[in-house]
Amino acid sequence: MNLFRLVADLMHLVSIFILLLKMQKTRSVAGRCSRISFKTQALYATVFLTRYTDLFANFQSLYNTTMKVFFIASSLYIVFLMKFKFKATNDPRLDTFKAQYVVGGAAALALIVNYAFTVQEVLWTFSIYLEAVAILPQLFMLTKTGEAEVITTHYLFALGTYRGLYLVNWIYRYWTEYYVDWIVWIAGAVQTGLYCDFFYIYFTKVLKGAKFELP
Amino acid sequence: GTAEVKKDEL
Repeated sequence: MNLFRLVADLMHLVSIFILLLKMQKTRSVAGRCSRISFKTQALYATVFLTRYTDLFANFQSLYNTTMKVFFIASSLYIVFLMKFKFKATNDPRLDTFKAQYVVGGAAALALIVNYAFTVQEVLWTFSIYLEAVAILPQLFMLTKTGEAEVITTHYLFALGTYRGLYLVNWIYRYWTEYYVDWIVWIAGAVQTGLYCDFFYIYFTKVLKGAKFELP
Repeated sequence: GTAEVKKDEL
């Protein structure tokens, strides 16, 4: 464990708490659209469920197991909240990204490019590829509405920072322990790249107190 | 040999 990865994981936790806070806030405004993509959240739940199939078989540390359990539980809880409890605040007309294509693409790629052709390895690889593109429905929704609430931008910022710090962590690990993981690196680089436009607007507008609006 | 993937990351 290094500081980059620790802070990255903490930012990931922070993003989930921001999301839960945002949902709590949305509930108090009756009938208001949450502007949180259900598809992205459902994809994240799929990512964690397919990645942590080694939860009971492969013990790394108490930290590792606790985080895995938290990510699985919180992602399922968020999907549950959006699907049942706050259904009225979720507007499917804005959430129109064709998620089935990225799921299909990630599954096909996982079958072709993987470290070992076993059920667990293919599922793990699928989760890596799927995570790389899971944010697309959310970003697509943002593009469609052209603006975002501050709290939503903080959520995306926390997620983007988490991904960015993982890149730094991999460079650090490569030099300190000759750690290599090409599948994770390439998928991770793609994933972080998706946040570039968002980061630009976040830094030039939101942090200066302006509303998040697309040009 | 090839570097082993540790899978210790989340």
